[in-house]
Amino acid sequence: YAYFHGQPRWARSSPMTLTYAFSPVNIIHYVSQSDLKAVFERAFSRWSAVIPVNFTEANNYWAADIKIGFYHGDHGDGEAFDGVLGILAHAFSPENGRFHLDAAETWAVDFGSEKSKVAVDLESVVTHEIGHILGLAHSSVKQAVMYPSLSPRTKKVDLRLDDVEGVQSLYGSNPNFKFSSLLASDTSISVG
Amino acid sequence: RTLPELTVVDSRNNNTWRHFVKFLDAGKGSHVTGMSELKKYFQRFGYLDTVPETSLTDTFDDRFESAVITYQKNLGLAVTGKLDTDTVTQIISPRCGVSDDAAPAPHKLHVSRH
Repeated sequence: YAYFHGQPRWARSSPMTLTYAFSPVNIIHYVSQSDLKAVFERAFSRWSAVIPVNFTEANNYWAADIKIGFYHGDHGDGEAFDGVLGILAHAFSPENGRFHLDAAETWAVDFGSEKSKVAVDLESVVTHEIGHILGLAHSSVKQAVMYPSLSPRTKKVDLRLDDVEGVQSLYGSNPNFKFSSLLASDTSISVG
Repeated sequence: RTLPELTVVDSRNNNTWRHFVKFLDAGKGSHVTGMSELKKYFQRFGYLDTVPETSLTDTFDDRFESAVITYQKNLGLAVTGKLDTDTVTQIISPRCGVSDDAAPAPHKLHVSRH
C-alpha cells in the first residue's frame, strides 16, 4: 500500500462520521437510484468494517464531505475524462472529498443483465475510489482493491490484507474487525 | 502475438490507449513514430517529469527506460525495462485516473544514494 504525499487523512475525532451525497445534476439514469445507492452503501460499508469511520448519506450535496458525480470529458478539475474505457474514475485525497466517475463508461451493477463487453463493475470502482478519498494511493499488489487497473467485466470488491493494513495505519482498526474475516482469495471474474 | 486482456475488449469501441499496442517489444534505442504519445501517458501517471510536449521525442531513451522500469515495479510486473506483452497489456488496461506517483508507505524498504 501507499499514501499520498504528506499522508493526508480526515482529521476528526474518533469514531468519525463522513457524509456523502450525489450530485443532483451529474448523475447517470440507466442505473436506478436504489441500485446506485445500494452499490455505494455496500462499498462504504466495506471500508467502515475495518476502520472506525462511518459513512452516511446526506441530502445536502454542497455540505457533504464526499461529493459524488458522473462527468463527461473536461469537467473543470484539470483531469478530463476520456470516453469509453481508458480512465474510469478519479477521486481526491483527504480532505477534499471530490469523487468523480466517467459518465461515458457502461457502468454495471449486474453483469447478468448488462451484456456489454466494455461494461465496468461500478461497485469495484467505487470501492477503489473510496480508498483514495480516505488517503490511500495505488498499490502494487495486483489482488488489492487499490491496484490501479480494472478490466471490463471484472469484479473486485473485497478488501485484501494490503488494503486493510494501509487504511488501518491511517485510522486505526475498527474494534469489531478480525483479520480472520479476510478471504484468501476474493477476486472473481465474470466474462459474459 | 496474443494480448490476453484485449480479447474481451471490442476494438470497435473507443479504447483510449489501444493504439499503444504498436509499441510492443520496443526497448532502449528504439525509435517508433508516436512514442511521444506513450511518454505523455507516463507523464500523466507520474513516471516521467512533466516537460513541454514539444520536447518529448519518439525515441526510447534512458529516461524512458527508467520510467518503464519504475512502472513495472509499481504495477507488480516482471522488470524487463522493455515494452513486453505484460507491460503493454497493463498500459492499455482501463484504470483509475489518479497518478501512481505517491509517497511510499513508511514501513516499505527503499534505497537511498550515499
